[in-house]
Amino acid sequence: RLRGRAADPAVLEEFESALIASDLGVRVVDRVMERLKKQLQGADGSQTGLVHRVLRDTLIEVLTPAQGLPLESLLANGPKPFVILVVGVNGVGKTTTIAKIAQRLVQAGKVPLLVAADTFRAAAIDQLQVWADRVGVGVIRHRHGADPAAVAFDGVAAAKARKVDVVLIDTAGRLHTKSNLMDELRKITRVIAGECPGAPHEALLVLDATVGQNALAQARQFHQAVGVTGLVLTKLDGTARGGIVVAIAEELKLPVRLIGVGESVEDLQDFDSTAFVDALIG
Amino acid sequence: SLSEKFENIFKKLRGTGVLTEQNIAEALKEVRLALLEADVNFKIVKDFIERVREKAIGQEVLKSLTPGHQVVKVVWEELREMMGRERAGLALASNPPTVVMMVGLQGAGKTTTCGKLGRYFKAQGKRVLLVAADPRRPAAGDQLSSLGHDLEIDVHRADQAQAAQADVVRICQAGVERGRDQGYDLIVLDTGGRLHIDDELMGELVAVKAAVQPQEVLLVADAMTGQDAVTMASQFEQRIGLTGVVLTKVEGDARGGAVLSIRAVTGKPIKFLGVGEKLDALELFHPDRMASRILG
Ligand SMILES: Nc1nc2c(ncn2[C@@H]2O[C@H](COP(=O)(O)OP(=O)(O)OP(=O)(O)O)[C@@H](O)[C@H]2O)c(=O)[nH]1
Ligand SMILES: Nc1nc2c(ncn2[C@@H]2O[C@H](COP(=O)(O)OP(=O)(O)OP(=O)(O)O)[C@@H](O)[C@H]2O)c(=O)[nH]1
Ligand SMILES: [Mg+2]
Ligand SMILES: [Mg+2]
Repeated sequence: RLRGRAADPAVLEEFESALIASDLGVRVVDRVMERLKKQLQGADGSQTGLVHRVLRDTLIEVLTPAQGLPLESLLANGPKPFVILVVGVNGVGKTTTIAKIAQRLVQAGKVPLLVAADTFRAAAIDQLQVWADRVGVGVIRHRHGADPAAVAFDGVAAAKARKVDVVLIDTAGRLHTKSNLMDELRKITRVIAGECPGAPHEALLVLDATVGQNALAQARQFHQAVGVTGLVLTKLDGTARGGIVVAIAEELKLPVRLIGVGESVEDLQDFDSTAFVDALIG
Repeated sequence: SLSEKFENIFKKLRGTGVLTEQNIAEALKEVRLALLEADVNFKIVKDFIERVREKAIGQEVLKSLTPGHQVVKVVWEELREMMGRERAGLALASNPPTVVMMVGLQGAGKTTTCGKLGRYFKAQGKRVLLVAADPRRPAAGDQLSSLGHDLEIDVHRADQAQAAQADVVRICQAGVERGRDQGYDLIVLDTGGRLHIDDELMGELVAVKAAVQPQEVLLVADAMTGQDAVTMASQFEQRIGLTGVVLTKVEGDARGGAVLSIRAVTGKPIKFLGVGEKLDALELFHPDRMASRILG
């Protein structure tokens, strides 16, 4: 019977370093490498090409929960207005991602409505307004400092009245460790549901690809607070790989709907786990 | 915690005379794990472990310490060494104005930190001018103006012509010139976020630096940054040249290992910490506090 040949430890170490460098996290990497060694039993591990192929398959398999339905099919099968709540910590790209999604919808012949529910940060409403004007969509906005739940409520009410297809609600960045801010998010969610039962139909958590292990804590807390239904991974045009989504996929089974690959309004792509894995291990 | 894990590892070694390769191997494994989970870059971790191993092996186990405590002591000292002992904060030039240029990745917290620095130095009686040098991000100028308005600090914005041209070098030159002519003590340049691999935009920063010769070039970095901190920081240091670092969003629960990576590859001091969204949320860097947080 054919006996396997052990993989070259230097080759394994190289793959292991690539995965650590991509922010998969040391515990996830240890588990992935264990699975790889198991898969290689009985095989000729001295073939680097084979090791690469098995590792690729292993990672794609682990990422299965991250590969969900694209946003378009959610909308196609969802209610109208389809309410999307966008949340996440400070500076990750929520506002810019909303502009990108709105552009995509407009190009698909849909009518989105933006809701400026970040009433806290300086010029947040102005920023969303500039994007709305560029894309050619409307914005529901109150004054700076208004109650974000009230803005969200008005946004959903207006969406129903105007019979728009999609509502995109922009919220203020907030650290998941701030319980009062997470409570505010819970309130926004309750108020939206009150005005539109079942809403938000998609709660998108935006994650920055440059963030390390803390993204897992972010995902857990935001999921606990609003029931996250999808992830967006931004800034993948940089050198960070966002490998933490592997840990998030394993633990929380959350699909990555979209990825941000630049600062322009068209820099939005669907998540493809195969392409993602290829970026991790070359 | 790491100290507790060490206690368990070294319980069985009580009374042995010298720290050996063998008995510290397990402890070093725990240190490696703790640092990686804290987001310290894996190459930095490797070097760190090596230095600790060299320092620890052959050390006499002091009568007053357990072997576990001894290794912790070496780890702690090595971390402190890496964090740097320079005084934190920013010294203003004896001949005003001091020009400070803020640089960094998108969303790191540059604009907000400009506001915080303005408030910090205004409280010391200094006259501060903030310069809105990001012509690209929607409402970036409005954002800085809004902060300046709340703080009652002047903000220089590009005029119509400059804004249309989006010539960042000209905008910064005009801002510094005005700051100099009108007797400001501190001029802070708020540049737009950019990728360290964007040659054109990194070139723009090089051109600004050459044109206005700032006393300080501060890299603003997010405390939750992962392994990429090394690539990012070394590129900013190599291509632009930094004088210091500001770490933001420190009040969250990220372990902050990125600070060690950034220190290691730039060799530059951490000058300030951003510890909140409000403009008073600025602290001086505390190496000890940061070190214990990284070790977990
Ligand atoms: N390179 C790159 N930059 C991005 C991407 N997405 C967003 N950005 C930039 O990141 C910065 C922050 O984006 P915002 O949309 O303001 O982020 P935010 O989450 O709304 O920020 P807060 O509301 O302040 O929490 C801006 O400079 C954006 O242009 C991306 O995919 N790639
Ligand atoms: N929690 C927390 N948030 C911060 C801190 N510093 C900045 N922020 C937030 O981070 C987000 C991004 O801040 P900005 O000042 O717009 O970042 P920036 O680097 O100027 O972004 P770009 O110009 O797009 O590159 C905003 O929501 C800020 O309020 C901090 O110390 N703690
Ligand atoms: Mg925003
Ligand atoms: Mg800015």
